[in-house]
Amino acid sequence: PHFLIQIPEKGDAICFNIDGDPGTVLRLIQDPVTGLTVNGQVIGDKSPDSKTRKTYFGKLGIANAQMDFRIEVRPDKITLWNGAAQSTFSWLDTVTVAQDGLSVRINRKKNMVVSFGDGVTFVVVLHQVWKKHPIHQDFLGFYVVDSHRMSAQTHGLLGQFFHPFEFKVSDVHPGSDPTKPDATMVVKNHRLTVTRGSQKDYRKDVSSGTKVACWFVHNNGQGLIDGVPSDYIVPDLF
Amino acid sequence: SRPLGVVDGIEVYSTKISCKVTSRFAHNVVTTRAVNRADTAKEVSFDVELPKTAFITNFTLTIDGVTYPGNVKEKEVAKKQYEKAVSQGKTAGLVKASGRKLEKFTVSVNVAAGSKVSFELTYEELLKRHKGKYEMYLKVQPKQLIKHFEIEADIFEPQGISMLDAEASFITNDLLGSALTKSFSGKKGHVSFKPSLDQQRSCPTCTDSLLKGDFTITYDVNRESPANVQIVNGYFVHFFAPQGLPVVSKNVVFVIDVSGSMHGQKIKQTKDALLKILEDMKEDDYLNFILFSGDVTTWKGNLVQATPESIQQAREFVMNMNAGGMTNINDGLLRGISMLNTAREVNAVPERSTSITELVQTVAGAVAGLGTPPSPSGESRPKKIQENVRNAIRGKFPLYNLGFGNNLNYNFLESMALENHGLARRIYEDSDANLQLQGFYEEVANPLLTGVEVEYPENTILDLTQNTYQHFYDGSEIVVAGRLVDKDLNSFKADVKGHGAVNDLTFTEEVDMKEMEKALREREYIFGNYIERLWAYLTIEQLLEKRKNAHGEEKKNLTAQALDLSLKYHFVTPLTSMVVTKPEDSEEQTAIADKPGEGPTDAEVIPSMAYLTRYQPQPPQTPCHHGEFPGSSWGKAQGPGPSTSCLPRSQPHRVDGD
Repeated sequence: PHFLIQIPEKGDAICFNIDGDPGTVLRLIQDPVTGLTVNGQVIGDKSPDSKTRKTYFGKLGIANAQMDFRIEVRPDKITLWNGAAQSTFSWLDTVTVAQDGLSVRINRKKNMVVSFGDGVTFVVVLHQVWKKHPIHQDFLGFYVVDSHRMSAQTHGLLGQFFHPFEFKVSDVHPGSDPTKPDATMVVKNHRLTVTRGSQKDYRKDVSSGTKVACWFVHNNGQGLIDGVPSDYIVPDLF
Repeated sequence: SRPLGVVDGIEVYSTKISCKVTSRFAHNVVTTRAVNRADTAKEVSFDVELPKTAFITNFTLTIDGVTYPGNVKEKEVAKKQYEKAVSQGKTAGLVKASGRKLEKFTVSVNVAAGSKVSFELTYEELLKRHKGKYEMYLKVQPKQLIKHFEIEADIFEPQGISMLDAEASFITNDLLGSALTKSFSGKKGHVSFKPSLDQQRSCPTCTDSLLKGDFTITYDVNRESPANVQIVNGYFVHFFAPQGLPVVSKNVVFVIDVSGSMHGQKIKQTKDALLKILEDMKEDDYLNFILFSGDVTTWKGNLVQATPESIQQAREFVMNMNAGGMTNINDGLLRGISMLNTAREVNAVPERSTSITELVQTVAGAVAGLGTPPSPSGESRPKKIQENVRNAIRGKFPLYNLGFGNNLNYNFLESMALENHGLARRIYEDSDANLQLQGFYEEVANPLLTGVEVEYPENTILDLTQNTYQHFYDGSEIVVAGRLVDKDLNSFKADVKGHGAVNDLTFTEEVDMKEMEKALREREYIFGNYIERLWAYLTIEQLLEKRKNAHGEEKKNLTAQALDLSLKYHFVTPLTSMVVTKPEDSEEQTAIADKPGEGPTDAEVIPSMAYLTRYQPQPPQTPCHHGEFPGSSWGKAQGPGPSTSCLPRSQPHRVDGD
C-alpha cells in the first residue's frame, strides 16, 4: 500500500510504500490512552503471477477498546461489533449509525466516515474495479481526517506521524527519471535520498482522485518510519 | 359411455389460475369454463377460496359469449339488489370465511342446454413478508377431472429474486411432480402447474381428482440494500427490510388465562408452546408469567433475566400450570403491565435495552380464551377493561392478544391489541395450536429496530400510508406508499430512522429516476398502475384497521375515505359489494361478491355481514348437489328447466365462526 503523510504547516508531503505479503496485517494506528487501534490487512492482485506486484488494503479493523467497539471494513461488507452485538452493512447502504461518542456514516458505494467523539475522524474509501477484471480486485483506502484528540503516545505506521516532526529537504538534483528529481531528506537523524513524485487523494473523487505532490522515501519508508516495516506486523486485525 | 370430466351433464373443460406478482402486489385471475352437455338447463356453481387479506376486484360471468361484468357498489345499495334477487328465489353469490386463511366466494347460475359458461374472478393482495419470505396461498379442491387445469404464476421483483419455491400438499408422487415447474433468474420467477387428466386421477382407473389441498408459492427478494423505492406514474412504494442488525433484547410478560375455559387441550397446548418459547429466549431477555383465573398469580414478583437457571425454573412453573375457575382478565393484564412499567422505573432491566424493550418489544401476550360462556370475575365490562389497559400502557409498549378457540370475543381482543399498538391472532384449536402460538411468538421475538420513522422531504409527497412503526422485526418488511407532488422529479430521497439494539440508525435511500426506469423496464411483467393500486390497497387496509377503534366523527370520516377508495379502485372491501346482474327470462339474476369480517363489532357492520353470510331458505326449492373443483365447486340442479333455481342442501343460519 501507498502511504501519504501531509504536513500542512510545511505545505509539503512525504510518501512511501510498504510492500507486505498478501495476508499480512499492519498496525496503522495504536493509541494506548484513547484505546483506539487501526490495523490493515494487505491483499495483492487476483493472480499471484501478475508482473507488477501491487498490494492494497483489503481489510481494515478499527477498534476502540474503551467502548468495546470494533469495525471490520471489507470491500464486500462492513461489520460493527458493540460488545457481542453484531451489525452488518453492505456498501449498497447509505446509513448513519450513532451512539454516545461514536458516529459511523456509510455513503453508498463511496466511503465510510467514522468519528469517535469530537476530535477523531477516519474515512475509508471503497475502490471498486470491474468485477471481471483479470488482475485487480476491490480494495480500500484509509484517511485520517482529524486526530487532534489522540494522545502523544499514538504510534503505528500512520500514528507516529500525528505528532509534529522535523524534516528538511535539500540538494534537489535530477534523478534517473528526468521528470522526477531526487533530493536529500534529513529526518529522524537519517539522511535519505528521496524522489519527487505524487500520490492521489481519493476522498473527494474516488475515480480520478486529486494529485498530491510528495517526497517519496524508498525502501519501504526505511529511515522515515520508526524501526523497520516488520515491526508493524501484527497477528490479527483486532 | 360418459366423456371424461362430465359430471351430471356439466363438463368443466378449463380452469386457469393466473397470478401476476409485481413488487409483492399480486393480481390473480381465476377463470373457469364449462359447458352444459345435458338436454335440459342445469345449474353451474363456481367457488373460489381466496386469502382473507385479498380484495376481489372483478367478477364476470360470460354465457354464450355474452359477458356480464361486475360493479362494485356501496354495501347498502348492493344489499337491496341482493335481497330482491333472494326474495325472488334467485341464486346469489356469497363470500364467507373458510378456515384460517381463506374466504370462500360462491356463485351459481342456470345454464341452458348446450350453452357455455365462463366465470372469471379477479382479486388482488399485497403479499406480506413473514419469517423472511412472501407467501402466496392457493386452495385447490376439484372433485372432477378437468381437461385443461393450470396454475401459472409470473413474479417480477425489481430487486431480484433470491429464492422461489412452490409446494402442493397433494403432490404425492413423481408423476404429479413432473406437472410442476418452478424457475427464477434475476428479476423474474415462474411457477407452472399443469397436471394432465391422467395425472389428476386419484388412481389409474379413477374418475375423481386427487388435486385437493394447498398450493403455496414462497419467494424472497435480494437484500443487498436495506430499502427499495419504486415510482410509477407519480405513485411510489418504499420497501424497507434491513438485515444484519443485532436483536433488541426484550422484556416479556406472558399473561395467561388459566380459567376453566382453558381446561384440557388448550392449557396443554399452551404449556407446550411456552416450553418451546422458553427454549428460544435469549439471555439478554427478561420475562415473567402472570396467570389469571378468578385470581391473579405471578411466577416471580418482578421481571427475571432469562438466565439458564431462571429458564429452568420457568419451565417447571409452566409445567405445573392448571386451568380452572373464573376469568379475571382485567386484573391479570393490569398486573403484567404494572410489572413492565415498574421494571422500567426502577431500572431493573439494563438501561438501553429497557427503553427499547419497554417501548417496543415488551410482549404482554394475553393467551386469553375468554370463557365459554364467559365467567368473569373482577371487572368484566370489555369497554372498561380496554380503558384500564389503555391507561396503564399509555402507548409505551405493544400488547399482543392471542385468542384461543372459536368461542371467544375476538373483536374485544383485537380492538384492545390494536389500540395498544399490537395485534391479535386467533389460535385455532387444532392439533398444531402449540405451533401456532410458538409461530406467532417467533414473528415478534426478534425486533431489530424500534421507533421506526420513514421520512420524506417536506412538500414532495401526498397521501402517505402509515410511516411510523413501533418496531421492525427480523424477517418482516415495512411498506410505505404515497403520491408524489411533482411527477417529473429527477430524484427522490427517503430516510428511515430507528433505534437499534445498541445504537440509533438512519438509512437513506436516494432514487435516481433514470435508474428506476431501467429497473422497471420489463413492461410485460408489470400490470400498468400496480403501484397506484398497491397504494390504494394499503391505504384502504389501514383505514379499515384504524376504523375498528374509532368513534363518532372520526369513524365516519375513516369510513367515508375507505369507501371512496374502494369504489374508485373497484375493491370489494367490508364496505362494498360487487354485483353481477344477468338478465334471464325477463327477470334479473343477481350475483354478489362481498367480504366478511371477523365478527360483530358494531352496529354498522353486523347487519350486512349477517345477511351476507346467510343462505336464505326459500322453500320449496330443490337442493343442489355440489361437486368441487380447483378453488371452485360445481353442481347441477335436478330441476327441469331454465328458470328453476336451487339452493344448497345445508343452510347455515349464522354468521360464520369468524
